[in-house]
Amino acid sequence: YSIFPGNSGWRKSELTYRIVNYTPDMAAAEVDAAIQRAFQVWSDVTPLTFTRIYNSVADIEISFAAQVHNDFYPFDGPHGTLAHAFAPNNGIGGDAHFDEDETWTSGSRGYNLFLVAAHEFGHSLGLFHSSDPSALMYPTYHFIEPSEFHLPDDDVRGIQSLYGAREVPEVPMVPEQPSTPSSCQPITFDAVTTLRGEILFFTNKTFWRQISQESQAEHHLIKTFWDALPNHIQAAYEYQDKDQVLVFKGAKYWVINGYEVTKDSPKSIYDLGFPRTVRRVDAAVHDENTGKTYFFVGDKFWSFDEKKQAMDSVTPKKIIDGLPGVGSKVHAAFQKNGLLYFFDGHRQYEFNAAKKRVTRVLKSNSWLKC
Amino acid sequence: FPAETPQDSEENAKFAEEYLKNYYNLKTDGVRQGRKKSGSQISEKIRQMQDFFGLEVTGRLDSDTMEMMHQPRCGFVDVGE
Repeated sequence: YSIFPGNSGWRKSELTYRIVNYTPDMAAAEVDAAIQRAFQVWSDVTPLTFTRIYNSVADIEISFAAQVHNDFYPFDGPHGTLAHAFAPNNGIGGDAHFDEDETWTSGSRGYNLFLVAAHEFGHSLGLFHSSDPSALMYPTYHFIEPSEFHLPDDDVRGIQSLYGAREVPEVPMVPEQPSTPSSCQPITFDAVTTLRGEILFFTNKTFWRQISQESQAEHHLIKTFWDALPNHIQAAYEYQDKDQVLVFKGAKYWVINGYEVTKDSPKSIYDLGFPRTVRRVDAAVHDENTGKTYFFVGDKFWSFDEKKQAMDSVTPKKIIDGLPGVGSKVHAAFQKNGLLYFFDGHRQYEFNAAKKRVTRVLKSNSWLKC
Repeated sequence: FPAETPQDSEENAKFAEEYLKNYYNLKTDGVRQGRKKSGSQISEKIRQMQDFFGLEVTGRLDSDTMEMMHQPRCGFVDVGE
């Protein structure tokens, strides 16, 4: 991360914001929600509070405009520059401007206002751009499902270097009420992998461990087993030839040998041959039959030759072209008994690579003995 | 990448110059600078951008550099004031 030289941020922690106008691309309520959520990204990890005001000038004024718009930085039409914001100060300081020539959305078709606003408010609070490709303050845009968004560690360190951490009020521990293991409710896994015959299902800070077909799944904190791993991992796969599991988050990956995380972790995904425009891996699976590892990014997949340790030049390919019937996105995958299993939301597709087709559609938690 | 036509490279150079002015404080203050001087200045700014994004630092507009320059992004500078 980096901060503005000579600008240590706002000298107060209660800040105000005003939405000066709206984009016609979204309902006003959607814009309100996206902006409020984007401020919450920063208030969740600092003592800062953000109060919306309506009838007077706020610390952070938010507006939509196109081309020249009464500052020295005209916008440039569709794409290219999406938005900009000004460092903490009086007047225009802290304000955030969004290019009305873009298509704004609360989904993924167009530019997601929540994601862009969260980045711009980082500037409004005193953060500069980060060169960490996993960081929110990285200059280029890439879509993340807002419900899966977690402020990356680099940004947390940056904003807390300016404002400190948020004091979390002591909450008396309430003994957890016994309830149906939450693995039996519809669930979306962050990542799934095998490990020496077991299957691990990762979600948020925990994972379910399916030791065998007959046993009840165990539920553990990730850090209980591998303290060096981050929470909210995004992809994982086992490469049995080396008795390794590779775990991905952002533009980094960690190598696990059983209970050990190797000393030279984390490594950069760009060492595997990804272009710099890739900022994260959504899913990964090694196919023992072909010796290839498949990496899923957005609506495409790359195939990696483990023997040559290089990406196959025929990829990336569209998921819908290479894996008919699996859909356009994959956010977790693993292989068991020669079959590939791809997860999308609460669904799981069993795929027979030899026949090149889906053989079953299952619930995502079908392996967890519900 | 198909071999660039002279026109491609002219367009790329223009696009890149605009990009470097916006985000890397490239100064072309309108006065026609010596071709040699402005060339080395642009090459230096390309190196700065390649270094920031972890690209191979060549000082030239290779395909990875052009692809990164075409990514939608924030309007704030990456280095400097």
